Amino acid sequence: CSDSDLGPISINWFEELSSEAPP
Amino acid sequence: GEVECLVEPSLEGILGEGKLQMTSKLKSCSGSSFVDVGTVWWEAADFTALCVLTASETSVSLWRQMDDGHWAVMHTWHFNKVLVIQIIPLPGVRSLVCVALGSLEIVEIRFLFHSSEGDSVTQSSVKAGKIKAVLGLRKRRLVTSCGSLRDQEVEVASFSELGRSNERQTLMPPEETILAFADVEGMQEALVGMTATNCLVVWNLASGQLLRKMSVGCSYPASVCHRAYADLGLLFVVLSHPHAKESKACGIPAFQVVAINPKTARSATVTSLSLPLGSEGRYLEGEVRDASAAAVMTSGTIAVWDLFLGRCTAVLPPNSEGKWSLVRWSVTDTCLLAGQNDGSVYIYSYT
Repeated sequence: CSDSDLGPISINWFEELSSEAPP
Repeated sequence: GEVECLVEPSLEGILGEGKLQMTSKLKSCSGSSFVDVGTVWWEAADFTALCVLTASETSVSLWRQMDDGHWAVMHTWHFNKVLVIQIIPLPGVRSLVCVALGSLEIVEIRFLFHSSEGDSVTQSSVKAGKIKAVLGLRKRRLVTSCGSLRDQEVEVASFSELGRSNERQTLMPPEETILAFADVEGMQEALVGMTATNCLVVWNLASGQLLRKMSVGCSYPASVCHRAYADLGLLFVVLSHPHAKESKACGIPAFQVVAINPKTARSATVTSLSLPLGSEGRYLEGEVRDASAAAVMTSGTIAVWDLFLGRCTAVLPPNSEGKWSLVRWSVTDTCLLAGQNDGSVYIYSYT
């Protein structure tokens, strides 16, 4: 699979989603 | 009681890179079939050893290999009112066994111990309810989901070395029934779950937050997520499809590795793991450990795949005694336990 199939990738996805998700 | 026996090592099941060599055979003399098998490190006053667990519907036995190579039953726990459904592996835990009890679904989870005082075997209840999914996690934790849809409760219970409950933490439930959990290699505080509609959910174990719900985009119903790996900003999950229709059997891979971008919730199949040409059958049951996947196929054959190579490395056809019905990796991951319906368990080294 290529990056373009999956969209922009973030190495820090876990921290970023944790800061966005409701507590 | 149960008897032990040792079979002379012989070479079987070679295909390509992998080698499966039989080292031992354990046999229940009652002839009753095992519902599950497993391994656990066991420490006692006079020995420390990697032991084999066998579970029938009404008992769980702990087997130890003696100095002369024979296997003997050290302890047996009996169950009268509820049946044993499965052994729940607890990563890194010694001298403690966890089992799921019930009939059609799990209604109770218990820890099994051996007490040196009076040389008795004991049990303690850890969780009761309509348990849909359970997984043993690192650092002596157990995650369970109870109930379904909006009434669902997802809970992580931590326990002491003696199996005593320390604390319980609730994870935010998705509005879909969770049917399987998988921990995430490379990201200790992440946990994934698979819903009845093939959505993958991701939690933050430290905060209990539900971070994402994503469709994995496969067409088979109630797929099972066995394992997840976090790498390069992606989640790689290993799926099987035990409920796929027979009519599609030829085209169904035993396992699929799917890459998911948690930021965008997009997914793509990386590789599909099927039997080599000339072999038949679809996935019946199996287990993934580190980079190796093993499955019993409907033909009664066991197959092993290397997830990094993306191909089948060994095939173990039914032997003269019958078809295979169970396959589990040892906690040391260089051994494979293979069970048959007559109450036999064969131990294979895998290299």
